[in-house]
Parts: sequence; structure tokens; C-alpha cells
Amino acid sequence: YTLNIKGPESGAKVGLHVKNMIAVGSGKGGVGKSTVAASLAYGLQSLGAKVGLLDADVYGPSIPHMTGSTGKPEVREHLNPNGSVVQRIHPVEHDGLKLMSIGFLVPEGEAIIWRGPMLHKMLTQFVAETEWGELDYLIVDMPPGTGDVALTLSQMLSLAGAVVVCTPQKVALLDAVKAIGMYQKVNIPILGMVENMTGEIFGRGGAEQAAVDQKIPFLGEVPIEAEVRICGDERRMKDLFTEESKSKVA
Amino acid sequence: YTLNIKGPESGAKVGLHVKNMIAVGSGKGGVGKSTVAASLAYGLQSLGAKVGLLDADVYGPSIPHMTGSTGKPEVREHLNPNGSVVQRIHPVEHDGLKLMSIGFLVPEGEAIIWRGPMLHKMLTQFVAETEWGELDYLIVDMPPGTGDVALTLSQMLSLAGAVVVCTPQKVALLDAVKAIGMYQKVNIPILGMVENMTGEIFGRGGAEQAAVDQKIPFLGEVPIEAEVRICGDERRMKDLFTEESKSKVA
Ligand SMILES: Nc1ncnc2c1ncn2[C@@H]1O[C@H](COP(=O)(O)OP(=O)(O)O)[C@@H](O)[C@H]1O
Ligand SMILES: Nc1ncnc2c1ncn2[C@@H]1O[C@H](COP(=O)(O)OP(=O)(O)O)[C@@H](O)[C@H]1O
Repeated sequence: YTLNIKGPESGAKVGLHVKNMIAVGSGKGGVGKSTVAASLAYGLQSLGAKVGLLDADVYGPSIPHMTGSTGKPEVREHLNPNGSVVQRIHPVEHDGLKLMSIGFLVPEGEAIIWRGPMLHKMLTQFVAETEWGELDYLIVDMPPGTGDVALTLSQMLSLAGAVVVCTPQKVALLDAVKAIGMYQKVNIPILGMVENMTGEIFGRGGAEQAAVDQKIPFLGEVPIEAEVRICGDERRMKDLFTEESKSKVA
Repeated sequence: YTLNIKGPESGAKVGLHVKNMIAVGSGKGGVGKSTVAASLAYGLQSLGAKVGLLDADVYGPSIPHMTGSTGKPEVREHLNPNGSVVQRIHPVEHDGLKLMSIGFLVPEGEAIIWRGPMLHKMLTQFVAETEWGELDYLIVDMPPGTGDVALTLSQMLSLAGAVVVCTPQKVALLDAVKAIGMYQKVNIPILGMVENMTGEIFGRGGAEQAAVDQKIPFLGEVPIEAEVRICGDERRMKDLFTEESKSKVA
């Protein structure tokens, strides 16, 4: 991914010092959206960028598990130039990335059954009240689908663009096209499509064709490989970026 | 699955003549929930039961595509015993199943960006205002996750029970445990867990262990197979039930 986007301080709208906010979304769940988001974060970091990763997939926050980060975000008092005191959330720092996820706040096995308005409020805090500092990229692992939370978040953030992940199966492609439609409706540029888990079992090539039909860039494919699943299961996604598999995602 | 549940006319609460309403849910999307729901419907039908299949996965309704059904539900006027006229939705009949899905009402590539309250109203219509007739089983393909829609639906239906589908990866198991927690919170008996896509790449055995930990039945595993994906892609899930693969799911 040479995502050389010169996003105009796209975080400025919500008061952040982030050059590029990039959403990683998908129509369907379980297609590897979190895997690609984490890979993008580690990949950009290994190129020397300052990167944050916001896990906004509130119903299935996988980023803490996949990165093996177990810290807790802290709330600290900050003194404003005008003398008032305000509380800011400090993200978890792990492997040189700044991470924020509801997964840090709720025990691993507990369901989050909050409804729309409460989720909206929480995501606003994660974005605008967190002390992200100066970042080149803030990667946002979006909730799957095109519902409430994905829509609210897309409207709230001034994203430099969105990467849409899908797997080769027809139903996943249909859902990916829906997600593209949603981003386009709220005027978020589509940076491209990634086809994940390609191979004998799920097939390949469908996303490339869909990218041509939708007139968006095709960013490449990631084959289905036990290694990818193992690194995610064993909380060490970072290890994918020290091996030769870097060439696969690139 | 010999799901010999003698659910007490579990549909009666919402005025349906359905003996057993069974939810098929999952914490994570893309784990094969729709595949298992459709398989369950075809499986129970091939045993001689009258079966309906309600696709409540509003953000990614895959049932119309997987079953190859393209009809449209009709709205017809019904005369009530008291003389008043009421409109009822007639589900699509395909392969001897009664099907209802938002996928019949919205073109394939269009995103559904409705928010909680509108979805709630639509699902209520799909359940209570549809002329399901006398059914032995109504299988409900639930939305993934534990959010608004899944919660509302669970509370609205008097379900005989829920089947939770997951894949062998750790993050899918974590999400499945959350879904189990949600169903238990709203007092829906868990009929069991199915581990889907087992094999070399994703591993196997995790769900069986989780089922033991959660003290719920383990209903079996379905291996990851190109045939399952192909039948789904080519709109002919029914074909899985005429071949020897029936023994796999059983
Ligand atoms: N290319 C791949 N090969 C093998 N396993 C993969 C691949 N991509 C993702 N996975 C695994 O599939 C599961 C789902 O991926 P995840 O990133 O959680 O999807 P999503 O965020 O879309 O729900 C994870 O366990 C992950 O390790
Ligand atoms: N055991 C399996 N082997 C191979 N492919 C499968 C299997 N189960 C499901 N699939 C495929 O995986 C994709 C996701 O399944 P789906 O039932 O749509 O999941 P969900 O409803 O959980 O999103 C579909 O394209 C389906 O054909």
C-alpha cells in the first residue's frame, strides 16, 4: 500500500493533529477487516510514520486481542491555556502504536448490548476526547455493515478515505458494494478494495472485477493462510510484519 | 441436528401458529450463520417439517441470494372475523420453504442505512404481520453481533432456543461467547454451538471446548469446503441437501 495521501490535516475538523484519518470497513463481518486494519497500521509504522489505531468495531473489538495489548487507557487531567482543567483519555501505547478500543474497557467475554445513542457518545469520546497527539495516520477499524454506528462514525470523522475489505464469495462482494455505496453517500473517497482470503476454497478475482465495475482502485489480494490466522489468534499480529509476508500485503 | 424441541407454540406470543421459533445467531459476521440457518431450514424440511426462514440480518441479507429465490412478498387484504380488513404480507415460497427477507425489498447492491427505530418497526412487520400460516419451525437468521437489532429481536420473539455459530479462530470464539451471554441475559435457551469452517487453515476444536466451558451442547462441526461456498455463490444452497454432504451437517 503506498497510500501517499496528502490528506489536508483531515483530523482537524474534530480538533485532532492527525494528517490522515483512514477508515477500514467492510460490508460483511469476518472478512478480515481488523486484520487488514492492524496490518495497515503496522505497515505504515514500519515505513516510519506515527500511527494510531482506533478500534470502532464496538460489537466485536478484536484489536486488543490481535495486537496482544492488555493495558488500560488512562484518564488524566489537562490544564488548558485558559486555566480550566479538562479530562483527556490517554490511549494505550503498544509496539509503538497508539491504540484505543472498547475492548480495553469491557472484559473479553462480555457482550456490549448498548443501543445507538450510547454508542455514538462513546465513539465521540474515543475520537475527540482522546489525546492522540501528532499522528501521520489514524486508522479506524470500522464496525461491519452499513448500520447506525458505521454511518454516524463516517459522518463524524473527516476521513481522508476508506479502504473496503472483502472476501471472494459472492455474498461478501454484494455486501462490499453496499459499503462502498454508503461511503460514497456520505462523500468519503474510496481509496480502494482489498480481496482477502483468496485461494482454492473461497476463489479469487471477484473483488478485482467489482473494483473495475465501481471505478475504484484495486489494492491487491491477501491469500488465505494459516499463518495470518495464527498470528491473530496468538495475539502477535506484529510478527506478520517482520517476516517475508510483508511482500504479500504490499 | 435432531432438534426435537417441543416448544410450546412458541410463536403464539406474537400471534403466529408456529410451533418452534429458533434463532441462528453469531457474535461475529461471516462465520457461516446464514449458511447454517439455510441448512437447518432445508434439513428440517427434508425430514418432513413445515418450515419458514426469516432473514433478519438486515445489513447483509444473504438468504435470497443463497437460496436463489427472486420473488417478491405480496401484500394482500384479509377479512377479519369481525368484518374489518387488514393488510398481511405473504412471504415468498421457494423450494417448499416460506421465506422473508429485506433482501426481497431492496436491490442487491443497495446499502440499508436505516437506524435502530426504523429497523425495529420493519422486523416487527416481518414477524407479526406476515402470513406465515401453520409452521413446525420458523428459523430466524439473526443479525450478527449483540447490538440493537439482535437485542430487540430476541426480546420480541418468544424463541424456543438459539443456535450459535462460530468459526475456530480465537476472535470468533470470543464473539460467540458474547452472543451466548446476550441470549442468556434475555432468557433464551441455547440449543447449542456449531463450529463451522474447521480444517487446517482456521483450526478446530475451540468451539467444542467453549461449549463445555459454557455448559451448552456442542451440535457438531462443518468443515471448510469449496462445495459449501460454491452452492451459496451459485444460489443453490438446496443442492447441499440432496448430496452426501447432509451427513456432514447432521
Ligand atoms: N488472509 C487470511 N488468512 C487466514 N486467516 C485470516 C486471513 N485474514 C483474516 N484471517 C482470520 O480470520 C478471522 C477474521 O478476521 P477479522 O480481521 O477479525 O475479520 P473482521 O474484522 O472482518 O471481522 C481472524 O481470526 C483472522 O485471523
Ligand atoms: N463450511 C464452509 N465451507 C466453505 N465456505 C463456507 C462454509 N460456511 C460458509 N461458507 C461461505 O462463507 C461465506 C460466509 O457465510 P455466511 O453464511 O454468509 O456467513 P454469515 O451469515 O455469518 O455472515 C459464504 O460465502 C458461504 O458460502
